[in-house]
Amino acid sequence: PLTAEVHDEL
Amino acid sequence: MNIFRLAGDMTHLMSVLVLLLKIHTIKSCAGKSYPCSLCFILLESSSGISLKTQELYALVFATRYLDIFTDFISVYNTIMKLIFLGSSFSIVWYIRRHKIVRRSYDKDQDTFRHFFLVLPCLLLALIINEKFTFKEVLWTFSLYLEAVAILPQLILLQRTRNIDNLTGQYVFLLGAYRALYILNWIYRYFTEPHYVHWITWISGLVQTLLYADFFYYYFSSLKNNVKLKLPA
Repeated sequence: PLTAEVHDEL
Repeated sequence: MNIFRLAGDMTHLMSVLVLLLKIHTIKSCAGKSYPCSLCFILLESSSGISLKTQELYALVFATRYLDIFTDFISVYNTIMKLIFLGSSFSIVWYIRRHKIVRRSYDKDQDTFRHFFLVLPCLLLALIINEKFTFKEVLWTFSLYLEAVAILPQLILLQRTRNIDNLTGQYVFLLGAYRALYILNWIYRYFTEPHYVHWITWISGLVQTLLYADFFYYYFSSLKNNVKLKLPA
């Protein structure tokens, strides 16, 4: 994905 | 979200609550006019909590949750981030500033120079990261730092004669949360295509392995029903 990798974990 | 990650987050939350409970006990204890037996023990012996580890954890959360206002994941995610940020900084404040709690902190024993952990983690994050951006490098730094943040606490426990139950449970829960996260990563690897985060996985594995000997002594003390003691 173009957006930076979103970290969904705490 | 999967059951392993939820269990991991709840275990992590429990560890923070146990620590806050311990600080509350110390605070309420000293407020008494007469030193009850527990109070006397609490105030006389060091609390066994490493301020160094608490400061490292505050730095871990500060560098990991930079995206708290830019990337909204879920209400749960935001609330948990606020709880971890708020609790870690307030625990550091209590141990540093609170007139009563600071007395139970034994700075002569808590001598680990945690700066020696911060710098290598920062350098490593600059070299090995998923993307060379400010947020991503600091996020990676927070992973490496969290992996070693428990070291000052484990070393302090080796020096502490009698480890009280709350401190032992705090460290146990802190180690258990990351072990549950490993199960979460295995689960996500098999259920989500393209879910590969080597940096997270290796850091988490190293972090959990650092607790290995503590877990051994913790379970032994439970099994034999004796006081938890770490060999020096």
